[in-house]
Amino acid sequence: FQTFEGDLKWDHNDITYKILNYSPDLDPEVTDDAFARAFKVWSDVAPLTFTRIYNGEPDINILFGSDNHGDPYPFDGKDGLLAHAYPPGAGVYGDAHFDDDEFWTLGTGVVVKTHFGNADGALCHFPFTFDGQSYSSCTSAGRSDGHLWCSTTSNFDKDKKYGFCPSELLYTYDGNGEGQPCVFPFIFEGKSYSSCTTEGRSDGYRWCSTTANFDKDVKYGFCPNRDTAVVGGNSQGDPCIFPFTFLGATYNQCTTEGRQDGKSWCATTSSYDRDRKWGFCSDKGYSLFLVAAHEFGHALGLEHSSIQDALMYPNYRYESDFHLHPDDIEGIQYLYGPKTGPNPTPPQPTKKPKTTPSPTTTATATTTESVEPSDSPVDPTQDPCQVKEFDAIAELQGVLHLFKDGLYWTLPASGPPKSPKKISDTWPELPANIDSAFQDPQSKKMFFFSGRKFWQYTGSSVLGPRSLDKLGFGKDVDKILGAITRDNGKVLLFNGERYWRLDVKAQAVDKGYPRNTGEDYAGVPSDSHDIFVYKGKYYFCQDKFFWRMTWRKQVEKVGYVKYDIVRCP
Amino acid sequence: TSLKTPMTIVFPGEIRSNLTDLESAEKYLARYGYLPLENGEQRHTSIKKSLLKMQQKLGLQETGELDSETMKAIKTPRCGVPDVGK
Repeated sequence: FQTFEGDLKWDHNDITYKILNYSPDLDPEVTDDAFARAFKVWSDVAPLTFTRIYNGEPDINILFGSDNHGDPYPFDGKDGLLAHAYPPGAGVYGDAHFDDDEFWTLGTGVVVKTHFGNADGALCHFPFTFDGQSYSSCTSAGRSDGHLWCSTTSNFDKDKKYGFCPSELLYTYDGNGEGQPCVFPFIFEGKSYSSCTTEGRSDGYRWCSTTANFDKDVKYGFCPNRDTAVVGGNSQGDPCIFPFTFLGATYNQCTTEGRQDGKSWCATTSSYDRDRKWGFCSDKGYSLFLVAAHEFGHALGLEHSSIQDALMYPNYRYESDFHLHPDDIEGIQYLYGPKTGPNPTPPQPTKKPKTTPSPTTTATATTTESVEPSDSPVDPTQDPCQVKEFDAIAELQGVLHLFKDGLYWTLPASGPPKSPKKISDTWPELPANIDSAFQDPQSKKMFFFSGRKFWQYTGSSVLGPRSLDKLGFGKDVDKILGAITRDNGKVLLFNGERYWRLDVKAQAVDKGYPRNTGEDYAGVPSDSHDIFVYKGKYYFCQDKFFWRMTWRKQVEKVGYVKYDIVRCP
Repeated sequence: TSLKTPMTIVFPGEIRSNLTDLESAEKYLARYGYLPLENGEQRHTSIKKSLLKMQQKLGLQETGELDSETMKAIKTPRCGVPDVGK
């Protein structure tokens, strides 16, 4: 193994990371899981923890980009150079970049995660049988609405397990459209579009408007690739069109004709000769997990190894049953020492049956999800596990804060919170009972609400108390019970069945509000007493339970605050 | 989103690499830190030296020649972080 000159390494062991964007090749959940597993490769053998953060500056920024992507080292199109990463340090140092001209998979071909249906988001199983016929890609057969679907087992006729395939008609990702599906047709610069487009962009990403008029609403998202999408070429993300003509001949499948490198390609219109639109047909792709594990090795301080079986060897090689090579272990332990102490203790049995994670749920890669039993005696009045309902719960500076009767706990990287702090020690102007709090992701300002008063903290300087009237709330609003922050300078403030959208900069609620919580957030209790965003998911708490909702406003989990959030044994 | 860049039309036949094996190797050696950027009579000597360095680093047979094993390694997809130097 080799380390960077001067043995560059992190001066702390609790490393944070942020995923800045996603590839259209893989569902965001599959991507999140691949990165979490890649970090776990290293945290399994060295005393390191990796925590994903959504606000603030992390140690490791992760991004997908093509060609010139914002640093002095451009990517080179499909194949060749797959990714790069910087050694530990501030700024771009520690960051990992992945070439989005590659076809990102888990190493064995297209990964299609389903949505909706009855398979709980499982991956498509190709080939599958439907009505006696075999299908090797998503199909709209059997449906009149044209939506593409697949079976998640080999035999739909027998098992009846299915889900819908990624499509811009189901959802978009990134952008500012909050995951809403495309609206077709939509207007962009006065022109009407009936499909995703790369117009207006220099990076080739396909996008659409999530309202009927982009020029007016400026709401957009990126289109997920379909399983039949081509990679690279000049039509990235478009499907092959068969038959197509090339140099006068007709092709009904991908071909290597016209190429010296043997790579399979197709046209994305019916005539290559006329339109010259083409892309590579999908192959096995590169395992995002394996490449990420290698890049994270760089981000932790390892250079390339000369041992061909080592993870830190520079060349890519797919391995289905991956194990870290002793050379990699020696390298990381040279920098950070061996992992000390026992492995994390399995969670204690709780009253709530644990759900078996699906192959794509976030791995318990780091210790962030694990439970550490505590042997030390705890003062019941200061034990968060004895709290029936918290006054407020909020993610502040990337850490979950739980408020109750003048005290607050912060959720550590693992296990339940330890001893509480006094609210007055940290925020001297605040009262003992906080109804809700949030931190604006843009300005980093923290807001606290109690009754009809609110306070604004910027670092240690405070404004307030001020009345809710100042924000435009009517006298009938007695308190703010929860907040859902967004990255666009807006925050949703909840009180039972009503919610408002606050413009943080203007410090005023937007016109058109309040709106009905039950209508816009279907499936969560309208009498939630704590509402907050944590790790990008929305939480609605009622009594001892919480409802967790994705940014697509789908309830994905109902759990116990005490066991699942506070991690009480 | 308002940038307007004309789409480059790429004909599949046109992206054939015209680089010889030697040129491909030079490009690879320079990109990953094995080949110092120098010209003149020293060039071929330094390519041989660089190939040896690369073969040693990648655990290949150290021939100093562009043999098939070396060319295969050059064409294999890889990480963009240089093997030698900063």
